[in-house]
Amino acid sequence: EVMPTLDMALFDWTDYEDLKPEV
Amino acid sequence: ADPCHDEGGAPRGCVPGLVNAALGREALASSTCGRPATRACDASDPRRAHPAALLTSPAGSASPLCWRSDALTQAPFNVTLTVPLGKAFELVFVSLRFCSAPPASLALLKSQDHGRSWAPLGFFSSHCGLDYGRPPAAARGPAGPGPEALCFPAPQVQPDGGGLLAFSVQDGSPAGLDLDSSPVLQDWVTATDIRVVLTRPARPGDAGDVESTAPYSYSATELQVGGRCKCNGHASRCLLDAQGRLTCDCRHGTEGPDCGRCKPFYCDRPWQRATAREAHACLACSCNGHARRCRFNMELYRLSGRRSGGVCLNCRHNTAGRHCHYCREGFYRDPGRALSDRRACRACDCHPVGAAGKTCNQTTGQCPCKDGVAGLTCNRCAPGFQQSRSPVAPCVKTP
Repeated sequence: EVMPTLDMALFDWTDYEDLKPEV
Repeated sequence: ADPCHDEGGAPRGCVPGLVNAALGREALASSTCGRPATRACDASDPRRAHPAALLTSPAGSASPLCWRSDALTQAPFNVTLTVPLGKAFELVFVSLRFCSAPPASLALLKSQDHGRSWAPLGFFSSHCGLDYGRPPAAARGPAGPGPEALCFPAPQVQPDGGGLLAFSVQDGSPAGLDLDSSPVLQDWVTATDIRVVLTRPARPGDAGDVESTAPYSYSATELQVGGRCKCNGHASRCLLDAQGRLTCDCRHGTEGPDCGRCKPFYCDRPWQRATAREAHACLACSCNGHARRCRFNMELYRLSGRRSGGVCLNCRHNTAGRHCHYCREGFYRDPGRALSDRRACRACDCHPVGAAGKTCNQTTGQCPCKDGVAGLTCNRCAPGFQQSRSPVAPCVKTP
């Protein structure tokens, strides 16, 4: 089974702003 | 045929041919006749000049043939002849033909630093003790462990009234020393300049009061310095460089006027002089094509059993290590490419959310994944997991 790649748009960065990768 | 490599291309020791190293070099004399002009010698008239250049010019190429000193009327009677050879040579013999009665004493000196310092090669005198404070070579005891300047008989007057100084450079050396294996002998025969110091004129019948024969002048020609251009076994010829300086045509990964050091990238083992049996070529560092510079590390060389001591510097193409033989952090080996390929190392490209770090396994390229995350770059949830909204735990078990 091939899983879909992680969708960055689904993550909630509210509490993890400092971890958010630069796009 | 390449004298420095065998038929299979393997390096082998090579040496330039035996030449007269003084031929065509500029000879300098501390005294030369003709200034002011006399009836017999006029420095301004080529037909009557006797310049020092006649000592080292090709035989028969000029007339007159002989250099002549000024008339020496009182002691000291020292006259010095100097020939810079242009670079280091390994001498075999030195000879000088006298056009008048040869001097009763003279000294032969060499320099190894282009004339800054001088050391004797030999003395020649009918009175060694009187002139040079040393015993005649024939009366001396057993030879010492190394070469030394001995005092030999002065050249004899020949029937034509001249004489010949002939000196074999190994005359001062104990028998059995071999140039290949004896650094002492190598040093002994090495010279950049030759100097002959004519010390005492001959006086017919005796060597005592020379002033009674004054004025006296020395006269000589054909100063020959037989030797090989010194290239330490790494060149078969010497050439003029762009600046007109004589220099070895170095092989075996060596460079310098005498091939006396390894070329910058050829430092996998220490420089060594070649011998007849072993070329001791400088070896290029093994950097898999990813570095242009390297340095030698003696400790690594010893640890390798004296086989390899080169350490590559500034590995490029994301490689690292002593031989640029693995990938630097954040990159992994692409198994489909050769180690020497510019793209042999691929970026790990670990997922910024799914991976627990940026450094992957250098062999497999596998990034360290967070719980429930899978894939080479940790960019998917593992089977039985689904994406969450939390970047800290991006995959959670499917309910």
